[in-house]
Amino acid sequence: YAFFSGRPRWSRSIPITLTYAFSPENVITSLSKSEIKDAFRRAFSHWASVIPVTFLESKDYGFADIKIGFYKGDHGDGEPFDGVLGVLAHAFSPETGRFHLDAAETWAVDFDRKKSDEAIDLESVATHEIGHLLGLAHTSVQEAVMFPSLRPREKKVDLKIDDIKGIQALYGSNPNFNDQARSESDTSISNGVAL
Amino acid sequence: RTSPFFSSKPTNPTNNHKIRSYTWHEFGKFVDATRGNNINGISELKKYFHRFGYLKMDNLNFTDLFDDHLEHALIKYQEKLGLSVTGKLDENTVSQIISPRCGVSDSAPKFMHAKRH
Repeated sequence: YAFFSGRPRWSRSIPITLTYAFSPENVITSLSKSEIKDAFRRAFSHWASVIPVTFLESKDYGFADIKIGFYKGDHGDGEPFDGVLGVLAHAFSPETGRFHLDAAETWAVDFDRKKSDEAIDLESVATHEIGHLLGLAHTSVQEAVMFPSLRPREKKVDLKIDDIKGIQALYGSNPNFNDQARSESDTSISNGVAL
Repeated sequence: RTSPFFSSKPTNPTNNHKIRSYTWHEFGKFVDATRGNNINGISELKKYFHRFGYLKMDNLNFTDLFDDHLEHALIKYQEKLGLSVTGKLDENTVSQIISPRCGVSDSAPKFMHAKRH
């Protein structure tokens, strides 16, 4: 795992509560609002289960800690999106909270329903970008959520040991997190692959 | 942004569909390019490596020469992403390069610090 330069993190005292809201200017039409919100709720929950941070959705976009929006092309931050595939999304390091997704992608929450070869799993990308919002940079571990690339129709939402160690180095462990169970789960997956 | 696509060979056996990258599909023609060659369009690959933190140059007028700088960036990229470190544009490396990805830089990123106004 890796951190941003200077190792920034949300500096308020633990346990932390962060609010998130969706831009009223969202331009994505291929998914319903409830599908998008459910995918983000699941993505936030992956991180909340391992660190003492709670994420709450807010309707007040202006005052939310994390501001989520789907944008096309140049959207004012100097990093324009490039259309279908290429760059999928980007997010700011702590404590800025901006989270931008490329509205041109074929976003999906269910590959059985979205048959496109270019479909990108929204929950996977959201989980990755939330890692950035919390302070993790890209890792070299291919299986980890914080690996920089994601292929179309690939789903990668479960935090791996590398992700968990990295984020817990910044925020400590959620008191309800079962480290032993997670390690055994990862080990059994590795053994399965080896077999 | 229409055809032709570059269709890469999958590196992951569990993910056996073809990738169609629009943004970086031109990079497909660089497979097996080697240092010392002058290759039309390879300056775009240098821009890619610069953008994602592998090529640090003061002069951003990138040439189409496959030079030492590009080879060095390629090696750093292969090391960082767990690829075979060949310093060459082999198929696995090019397949990884054209894969859709996050826009945040890979190398000690300072990207995405913003001031509140």
